[in-house]
Amino acid sequence: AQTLPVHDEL
Amino acid sequence: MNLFRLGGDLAHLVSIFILLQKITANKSAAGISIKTQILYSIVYVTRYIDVFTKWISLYTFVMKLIFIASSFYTVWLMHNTYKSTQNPQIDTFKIRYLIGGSIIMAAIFNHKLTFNELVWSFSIWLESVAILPQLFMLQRTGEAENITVHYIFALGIYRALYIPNWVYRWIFDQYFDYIATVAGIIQTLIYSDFFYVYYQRVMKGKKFELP
Repeated sequence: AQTLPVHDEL
Repeated sequence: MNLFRLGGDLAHLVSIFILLQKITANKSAAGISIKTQILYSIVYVTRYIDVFTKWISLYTFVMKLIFIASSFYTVWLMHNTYKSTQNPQIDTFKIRYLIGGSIIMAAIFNHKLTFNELVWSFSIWLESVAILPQLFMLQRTGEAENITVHYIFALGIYRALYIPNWVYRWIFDQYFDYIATVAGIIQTLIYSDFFYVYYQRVMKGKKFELP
């Protein structure tokens, strides 16, 4: 499964 | 964190304070689209909805609060203190289409059908088109007392530096987010159109004005 990108950008 | 993203975020922060400084120094919001500023406030609130629930870093936490506070303060100043300097007749872009379009894009392109992911995607798509009311206003009037070239330049640096940031993260962090990247490239293209319009209408226009 495609890992969910962590939204760590502003 | 990489220097591209840090530089981009700082340029973004500078652009917000350049605009605020200009408005308060001139005691006027003439030539600024309040619709674009409202859209930016919506972008920050929806993007940072988990600012108190999801901890990334102190930097991220502080920057999110600054972006939300400064954008709301800008809208508040324009809507209250300097309302008399507003000319609603020229700020006519229908932002409902931008908001509606962003909702549709979020429904189609998202990483997961969860509330947070849908809201995040909505915010990403909305940010990419949020400058359009300002662009159309500038195109119509050509006047830009408060939209200075520094503001536009800082805004451009913010958007432009995020692209090498994504390249860097794709190579070194094996991180790639197609939604942020596609919407970011669209936003960069719209910003470059903004610069072109500014250059044509304001920079060149000014030369003709001089006797």
